[in-house]
Amino acid sequence: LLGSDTLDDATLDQMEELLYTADLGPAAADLMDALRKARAAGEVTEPAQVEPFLRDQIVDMLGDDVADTPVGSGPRVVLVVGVNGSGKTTTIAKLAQLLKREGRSVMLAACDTFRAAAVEQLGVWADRLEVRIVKRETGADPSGLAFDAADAAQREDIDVLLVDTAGRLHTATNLMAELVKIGRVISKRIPGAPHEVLLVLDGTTGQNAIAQAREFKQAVAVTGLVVTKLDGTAKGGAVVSIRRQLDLPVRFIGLGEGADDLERFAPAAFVEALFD
Amino acid sequence: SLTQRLSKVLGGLTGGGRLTEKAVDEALEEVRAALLEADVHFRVVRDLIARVREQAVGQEIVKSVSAGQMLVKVFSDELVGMMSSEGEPFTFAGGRPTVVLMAGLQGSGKTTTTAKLAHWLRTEHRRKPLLVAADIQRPAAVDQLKILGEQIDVPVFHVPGEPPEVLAELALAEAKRTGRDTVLVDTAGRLHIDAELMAELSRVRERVTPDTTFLVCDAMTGQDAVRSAEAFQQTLPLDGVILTKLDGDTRGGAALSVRHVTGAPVAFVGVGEKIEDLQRFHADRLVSRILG
Ligand SMILES: Nc1nc2c(ncn2[C@@H]2O[C@H](COP(=O)(O)OP(=O)(O)OP(=O)(O)O)[C@@H](O)[C@H]2O)c(=O)[nH]1
Ligand SMILES: Nc1nc2c(ncn2[C@@H]2O[C@H](COP(=O)(O)OP(=O)(O)OP(=O)(O)O)[C@@H](O)[C@H]2O)c(=O)[nH]1
Ligand SMILES: [Mg+2]
Ligand SMILES: [Mg+2]
Repeated sequence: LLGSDTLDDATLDQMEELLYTADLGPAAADLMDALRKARAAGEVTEPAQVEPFLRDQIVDMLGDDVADTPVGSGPRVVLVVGVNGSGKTTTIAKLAQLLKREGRSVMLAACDTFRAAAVEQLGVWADRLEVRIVKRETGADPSGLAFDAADAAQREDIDVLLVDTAGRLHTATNLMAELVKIGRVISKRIPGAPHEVLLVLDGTTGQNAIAQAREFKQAVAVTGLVVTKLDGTAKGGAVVSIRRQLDLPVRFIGLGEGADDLERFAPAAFVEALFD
Repeated sequence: SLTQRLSKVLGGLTGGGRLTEKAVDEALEEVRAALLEADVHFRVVRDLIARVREQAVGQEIVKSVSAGQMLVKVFSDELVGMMSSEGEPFTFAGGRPTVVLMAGLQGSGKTTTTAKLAHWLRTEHRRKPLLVAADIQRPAAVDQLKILGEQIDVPVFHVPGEPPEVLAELALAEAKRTGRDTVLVDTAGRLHIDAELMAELSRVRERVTPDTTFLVCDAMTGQDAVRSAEAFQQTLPLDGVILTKLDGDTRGGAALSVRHVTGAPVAFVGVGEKIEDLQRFHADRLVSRILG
């Protein structure tokens, strides 16, 4: 990766470009500071030591694994949120696939009752994966549907209820209020639910991901992130800043458009990919 | 704001003085940080800073304006120059239907934007558009475009079981037959590193020779914007870029990087999910947003 055989400024510049172009943002500046200090202190003296040093720093920043919220009896409810086009609906399909493979019963709630053919899109996935879906026509009230889905999941003794929601920008006050209402309505029917709120972030997104995480966390107590489209060339580095500033862990990463293209987050592998 | 940040750094240097090299370097560090925060590509920032540094050192500070304001103006002028364009987004063909091809990464807003453009063409240019649902891969993508077409009273062409390039060709024939003068082809989102799907896009282009090809790009894209835009440009010469989801609070620096690396001007911006939420691009507005 590094062409020179001395740890000179040109080598450091190369590393700085790598960090910034991975969308690490503010974390990139801190990493370069740490690297310069380490060089000055004689802790890092050759180019070959740079990448392992930085990898360790970033893995540290990503923090420890955070356990899932335990669920007593009744369905585990997962609310899936995020801005438009980030990959929520497809991620739900992937989660359903993963859970089914683990032997759990799954139900989907098609609470995007706004966007053209959103209900149809989730319906296709439900058919393909052979999972139960609670849906209504476009234009129906999403909160009412969320309540009915929670009710059905409880009564039908479902293991996991995955709730799809319409894409919305975190700056749209009325839409964020709608999301709060959906969460509240779910908790009315199933106390303690939703047990997980997954913010789906598009892996190609830059620094705006931090603002998205901040606003969604403030509104609906996000518990974890899914970073999609990492099968492309984007590195998803913004999640490092999100963990540092908001203490939100990455739960899963999306690596394609098929139902199998989801992996549980592995910090070491993620960090290694940053340097590919 | 950037002007305030620079004023702090430049210690209120005002009229009568000249910008020293040291003062310029400190101020440029501040601008560099602002541009990177705004998602402008690392290399684009580096080149831009170098160009402006040349212009800025030794500049006399105009009496009525602070050094900070002056430096922001230098950057603003430079960026507006980079983002401006003279041409019209559409070239309408004579005597045959005009073909518009939409391409881009997954989820960037192509389907919604294709419908918005059809509506725009009808209301602003009195065209008779035909929408082509050529995304046969995403679940309910054809339904999505058909529903949007119904909302704006524009016909949507689709034949089940045909690949995208055949759909586009059949749609062109249909347009000629039914007197539709503009054919807008929606395509599936794809990765620029997916050789097969990029070849498919090439085939669509070869079959219908688009008059205008748009890259639909999400305004919140980060540093990857350069990589993907460059790759799309290599497969499909781009006539324009449409920047979507600008109704959010993303600074939109990716637009600068995309223009810089492809040469394609931003023609339109998407500012919402509704059909009417499409506007002509204004360089000065985006630049002041990027500079923060
Ligand atoms: N390459 C790739 N594409 C993905 C991934 N996840 C989702 N997509 C694609 O991204 C596009 C948008 O996905 P959706 O699931 O519709 O996104 P969404 O967040 O539900 O969109 P809205 O409901 O409109 O806000 C689709 O074309 C998906 O196939 C991923 O991990 N990799
Ligand atoms: N807020 C906002 N949302 C937008 C804008 N343009 C599109 N969207 C939304 O972004 C999401 C994705 O739009 P699509 O048109 O499905 O995107 P696409 O590029 O066709 O997606 P694929 O076909 O899966 O690649 C939808 O929820 C749209 O309503 C915009 O300008 N502003
Ligand atoms: Mg969706
Ligand atoms: Mg589409």
